[in-house]
Amino acid sequence: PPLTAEDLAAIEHLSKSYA
Amino acid sequence: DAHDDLWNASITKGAVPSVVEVPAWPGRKPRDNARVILTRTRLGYTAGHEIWIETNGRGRSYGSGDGGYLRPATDLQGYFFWTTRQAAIQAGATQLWLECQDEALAAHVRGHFAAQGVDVSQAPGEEWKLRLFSHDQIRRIAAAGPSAEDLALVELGPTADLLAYERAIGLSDVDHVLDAPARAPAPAPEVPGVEKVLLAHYEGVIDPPSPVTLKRRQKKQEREEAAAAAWHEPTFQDCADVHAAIGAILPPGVPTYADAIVAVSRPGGRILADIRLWDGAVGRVEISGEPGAHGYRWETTGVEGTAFHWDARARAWERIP
Repeated sequence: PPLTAEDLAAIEHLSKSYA
Repeated sequence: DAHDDLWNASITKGAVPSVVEVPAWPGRKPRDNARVILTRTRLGYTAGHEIWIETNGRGRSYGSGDGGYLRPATDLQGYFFWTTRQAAIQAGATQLWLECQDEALAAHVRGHFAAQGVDVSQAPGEEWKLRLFSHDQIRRIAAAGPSAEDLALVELGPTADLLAYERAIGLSDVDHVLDAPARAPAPAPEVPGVEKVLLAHYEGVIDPPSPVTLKRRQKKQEREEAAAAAWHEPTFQDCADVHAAIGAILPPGVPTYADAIVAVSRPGGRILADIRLWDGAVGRVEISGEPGAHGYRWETTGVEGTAFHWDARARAWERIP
């Protein structure tokens, strides 16, 4: 599926939690 | 934390692991099993595997949690999802094959998946990966430090418990509790110095838990029991327990009838599980008792029919009308 703005926000947040 | 909550709410909401069982192989012992585990999230699949095999009378398990996980897979470059179910099966089957400690099982796994067009000697290529973020990105974020937004997520400030503890061990700069009503400072308690407290701890003469601690523990236990008893998406452990319980009563060579565990409730030591059967119907089974001596009861109200049997000649599960 195309990535929604919400998906992108969730992905960004997950990457932060890994940082 | 808040970062994870957002992920769970938008990407993995409702995701449930599903299982691709490896059918019986030559020399398989009754409780041996091997499977690929997939989880479909909103953006793609994670894949993992699980092997339980008896060697010299001892059961050993091997596996990776990825299939049951709701987090992306990782490789040298970064984090990703598999874009198709087929790619995820191949990824999981490749892991499974690489971890077979038994020649017969390895050959069987390779042959079984080859028959389905899956080459277990090679993981799916880059074109089957949906890249989410790279290790480089994570390093850059870490180097930049927490953002103002991140800091706002963290509740800073000591709690009453922590302060009471610090006061009790004699830290002198603790004199107020954030968010607590203003009140006169407590009279300085007669407390031994830190060394004595630690020494007492090591000598095993630390005070018994207070009534408040006991009550808190009891509440915590009650909450945990209530959470377990509520119907929930199966955790990896739930899936493992249910599959193990089902596997324990299947005759040798008979594949499991369970395609997937849909939902689980664990009231008071029992396991209630909604199981998607081989033909897509969902049945509810109650598993009680200890491993090795399980009791089983199929619940027939409110769910689809659960009368079925193993047709040995056709080598297939068959529904009884």
